Amino acid sequence: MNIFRLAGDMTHLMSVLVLLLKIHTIKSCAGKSYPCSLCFILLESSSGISLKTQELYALVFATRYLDIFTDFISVYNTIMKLIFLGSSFSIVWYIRRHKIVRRSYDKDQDTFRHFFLVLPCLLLALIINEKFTFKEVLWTFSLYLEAVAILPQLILLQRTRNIDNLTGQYVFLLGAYRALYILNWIYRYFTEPHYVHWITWISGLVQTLLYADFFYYYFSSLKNNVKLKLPA
Amino acid sequence: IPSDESKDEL
Repeated sequence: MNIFRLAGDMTHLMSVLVLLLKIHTIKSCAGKSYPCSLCFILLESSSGISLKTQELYALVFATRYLDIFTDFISVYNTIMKLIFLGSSFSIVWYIRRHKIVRRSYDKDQDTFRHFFLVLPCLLLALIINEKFTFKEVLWTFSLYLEAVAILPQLILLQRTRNIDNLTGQYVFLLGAYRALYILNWIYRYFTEPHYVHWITWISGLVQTLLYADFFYYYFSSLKNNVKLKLPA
Repeated sequence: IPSDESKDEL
């Protein structure tokens, strides 16, 4: 474990917590007897969260952590895997099933056909992988899928008029975690002999590059202290 | 069962 990877995992964890906080806010808001102004805004405007991206992430974790009960690595590793699995599936459940949260989900805007991401990633994983075994192919699939899983969310943000802070922070933290992982891979390449994993590295690089324009608009909105807005 | 080291990451 190195500082870059720990920082990456913590950033990833924070992105999940921000999303859970946002869902909690929507839930608690609608529970109020009086429609406070914030509640009114929350319930009227869409949450800006893409269910498609959340479903893709649930699939990423489900296919990445197949070995959670067979290969024990560390308590930390197992606990983090359980947190990511539990949170991603419960977020999908909330947006799909929860009577209040699903009202804030704008399915007319979240129209990205994520099937068009799943199939190519699966085919690519069948062709390019480190070992042609069931677990290895699914693990490679999860890497390719995670690289593109954010696309529905980014497209939804372009369509969402006013991106609220929590959603913007969620996407920022999600992009930052993989950027920190790239530093972790560089560090491990120089400190551990034979540590070479091109598939992981290239997927991680592509994933981070997809956030490039978001990072640009995110930082410029922070610098100019204006509302985050992605050009359509 | 020690897994290969590339799987020790999340």
